[in-house]
Amino acid sequence: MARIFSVVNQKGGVGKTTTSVNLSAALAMAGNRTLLIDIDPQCNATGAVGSDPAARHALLGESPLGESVIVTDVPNLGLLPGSRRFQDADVMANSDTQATTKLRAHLDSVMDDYEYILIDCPPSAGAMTETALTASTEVMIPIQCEYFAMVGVAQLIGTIKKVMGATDGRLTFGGILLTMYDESLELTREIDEDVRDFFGDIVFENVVPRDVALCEAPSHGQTVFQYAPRSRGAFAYTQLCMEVLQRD
Amino acid sequence: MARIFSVVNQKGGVGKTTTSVNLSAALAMAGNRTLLIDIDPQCNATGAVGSDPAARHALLGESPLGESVIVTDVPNLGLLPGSRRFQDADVMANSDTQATTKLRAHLDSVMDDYEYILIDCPPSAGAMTETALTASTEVMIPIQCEYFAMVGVAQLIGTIKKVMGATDGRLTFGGILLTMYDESLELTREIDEDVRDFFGDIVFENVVPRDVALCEAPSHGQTVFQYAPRSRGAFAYTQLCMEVLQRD
Ligand SMILES: Nc1ncnc2c1ncn2[C@@H]1O[C@H](COP(=O)(O)OP(=O)(O)OP(=O)(O)O)[C@@H](O)[C@H]1O
Ligand SMILES: Nc1ncnc2c1ncn2[C@@H]1O[C@H](COP(=O)(O)OP(=O)(O)OP(=O)(O)O)[C@@H](O)[C@H]1O
Ligand SMILES: [Mg+2]
Ligand SMILES: [Mg+2]
Repeated sequence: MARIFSVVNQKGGVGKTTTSVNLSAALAMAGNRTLLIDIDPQCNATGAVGSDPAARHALLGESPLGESVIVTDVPNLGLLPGSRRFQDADVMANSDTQATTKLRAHLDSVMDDYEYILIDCPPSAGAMTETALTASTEVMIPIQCEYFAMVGVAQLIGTIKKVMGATDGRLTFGGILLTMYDESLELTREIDEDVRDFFGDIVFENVVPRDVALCEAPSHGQTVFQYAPRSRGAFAYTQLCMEVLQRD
Repeated sequence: MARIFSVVNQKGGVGKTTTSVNLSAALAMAGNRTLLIDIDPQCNATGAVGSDPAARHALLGESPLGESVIVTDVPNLGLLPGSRRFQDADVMANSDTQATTKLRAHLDSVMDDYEYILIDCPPSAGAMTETALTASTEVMIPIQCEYFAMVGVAQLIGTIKKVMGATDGRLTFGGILLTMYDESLELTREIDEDVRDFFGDIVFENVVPRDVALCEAPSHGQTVFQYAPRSRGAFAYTQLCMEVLQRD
């Protein structure tokens, strides 16, 4: 029975894609069958593992999901690519619960083929993110250690609580991850303290430091483990992977 | 007759709000009557100048826009605050051209009161951004010097060209701004070269370096000029302001 994580935060540029890609790669390298799903119309997660967007998103189609999963060059890691046409899905997700039901049916059909499924969401608190949350078992929130990132979290928690209420306990908190952590900045230390005071144990002990290897890797279509295996970024996502496995 | 800039990029966290706030402050300090409009439901621009979100966005209301403009503590700078409820506007903007017509009517009613109007847009290429573009005279695109930021630009240019075609030359390119520029990084230099090769003179000569003052200022509800007037960030936005004034 797969653990399905939605990686969400309506604040832009906080590390959702970087976390989805590198955490799913670490989980796969640790021997877990893992599926990375890209539902952001920007298709950054798809490009980051060296693939191309699909003409039409498999989650909107009728054929079995397994047929659309792409094998990546990371052992145990499959990719369901994003589609730039996903804008139409946003409208679909808005109009009724049909999108949620379809997404859940698709995910239920592959739940037994994977131990971990990670869904990279777009920077919006809209219907697409809500649909992903409804189909997930855990929610992971990357938070950049900067002021604007904190402001939006309260609004995001509201959306998450709403979905938790509507799905009878299926969705739980998977964790909050502090990203782009620069311990030499006072602002980083302040945000760290505020987030841990407010959210307690939900916050992962491991943080992800700012590391240029994490922003260079995707331009080569590689995970940080392929691009710079001895970097601080690779070490941080390995540590995070261990912590996620321990929380099972 | 005001120059109306939409500050757009569907990629998240590239510096749209930081640019909208600090460029409008610099234009106001240079003696131009300036209006900053926040249409992002995150309301970051509103918080960055020390104000609070509105219960209902003035652009959705019937009363004259002038009545909802808030005076900030920056001389010549007015703010039309954002509203967290703007999610409903996204649906409204989706459904028909009614939102565009209303927004244009509102902006036309204040065009003569200001020399510059800047609209801070959310990280989405959706209808809300398209509505703002349709009501604007210029489009400004901040681009972070990182790989993902480049990937989405082609898609964004497509949306902009579509609006340009539909508004008979009202909308022109105001400029492309390179943000979070770190000249010690090879990736930054590569992106700089790619963007200037592709877009030529549209790209501003001035770039905005990475400067922690720019991410600390909003947590105090201040512009970078109030928070750290001698910082590299303040200098960069002053230089950008001069370049925008010269392009008139
Ligand atoms: N720890 C880090 N150190 C340095 N750069 C990072 C780090 N994490 C992410 N980045 C870079 O910061 C930028 C934003 O990260 P990313 O695209 O993963 O965020 P996102 O939340 O997915 O953005 P969006 O809201 O657009 O989906 C990217 O260019 C990425 O390469
Ligand atoms: N030149 C810079 N140097 C350092 N930090 C910066 C710079 N510009 C912006 N920032 C910080 O980076 C983060 C992202 O910037 P900002 O919020 O302006 O981007 P945005 O494009 O408006 O994001 P969103 O897509 O969520 O609307 C913020 O925390 C901001 O303070
Ligand atoms: Mg992303
Ligand atoms: Mg913003």
